[in-house]
Amino acid sequence: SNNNFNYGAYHSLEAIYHEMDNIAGEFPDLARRLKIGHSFENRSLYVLKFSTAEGKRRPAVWLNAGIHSREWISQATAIWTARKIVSDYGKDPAITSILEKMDIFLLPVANPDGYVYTQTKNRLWRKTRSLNSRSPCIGADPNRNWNSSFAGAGTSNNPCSEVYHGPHANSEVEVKSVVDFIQQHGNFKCFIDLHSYSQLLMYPYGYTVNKAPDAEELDEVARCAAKALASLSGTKYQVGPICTTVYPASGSSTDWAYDNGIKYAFTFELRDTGHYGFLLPANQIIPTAEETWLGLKTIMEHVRDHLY
Amino acid sequence: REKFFGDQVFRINVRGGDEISKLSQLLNSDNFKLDVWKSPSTFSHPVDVLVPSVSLQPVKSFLKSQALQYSVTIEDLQALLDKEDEEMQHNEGQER
Repeated sequence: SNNNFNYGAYHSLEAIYHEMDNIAGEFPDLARRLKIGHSFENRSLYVLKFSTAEGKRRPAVWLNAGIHSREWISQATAIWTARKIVSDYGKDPAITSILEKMDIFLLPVANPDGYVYTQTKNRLWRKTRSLNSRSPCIGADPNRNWNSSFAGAGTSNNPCSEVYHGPHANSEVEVKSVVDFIQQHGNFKCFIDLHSYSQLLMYPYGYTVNKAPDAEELDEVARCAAKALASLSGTKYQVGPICTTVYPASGSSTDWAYDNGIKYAFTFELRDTGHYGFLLPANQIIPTAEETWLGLKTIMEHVRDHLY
Repeated sequence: REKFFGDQVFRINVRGGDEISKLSQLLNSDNFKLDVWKSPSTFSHPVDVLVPSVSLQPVKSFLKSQALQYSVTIEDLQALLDKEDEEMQHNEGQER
């Protein structure tokens, strides 16, 4: 960027937030940085809102990233995507037409406390950093804390577990902030959550093997998106419902979104397939972000053409 | 910051419910302080586990005793972390 932010490198939380502010400052007619809440340790939760028609509650897309703090390629892809959106608006017909019809909200760091902890104490931290009243173990899995078959299969009631669901749904303030925002908005049509790793593109459900009512359409959209993604560098993604593609996972963001009326709900597990795992080298950030963008655009174009 | 000297990431191949069950015994045990990177599923996908250096031998012995095939996907985790850290610091300096 003009401010020397190197999108091909990993950054601190402060640097990411600063760059979000820069993007909003450089493109004031398109992007705004909004505070939607705070983390357990009182760090701000910032989203970038991309909109070409302020003042209206238009159909919207939510791009969620960094909910599991050690999956650094997720946050890095998200901030690259932010820059890509503002750079390509008015030049690329696809994103221009998407933004003419819908708003995009991008949350690059959904778990700021966890992210800071990965940079200061333990690179492999996954959960939030909330305190548990009856245990010395810290944090809950923010992707098992949503109110969608909460405490079901694929979760744990042990605070020391990496998939501890928390004392109750939305107990994690980071999760509640997003839930409240989306519910108050009331017009989200698409929710995409970025994770790593495994190279998967999945749709509901995670909490049951039963097919989601829109599974066929979601499968088709996901396959098109995976094909678009692969067109850049040949990166192969597996496509399918969460439960049968990885494992049962209750209380997840994507299932919550779907069960709350957001039809186009997807989870990406980005690069790689295990060679580096969570420690994807920085020289793969831009290739990953570029290919993921093609997948995201495919999904958003479908949403644009199938608003309900 | 926590260091991971000598820690390795194993990829354990599981074929079917019986092997998943055997592996789950290992993963659920607190003794080895394992960090599951990719969880077992019912669909015979490989499982990735970070094994602390002190647990390498007992875990290998267990896997061998249960005839569970595995490979080491990351031999030197700390080396990767050091490189990542070095690159980040270098980039910070460049940007500044």
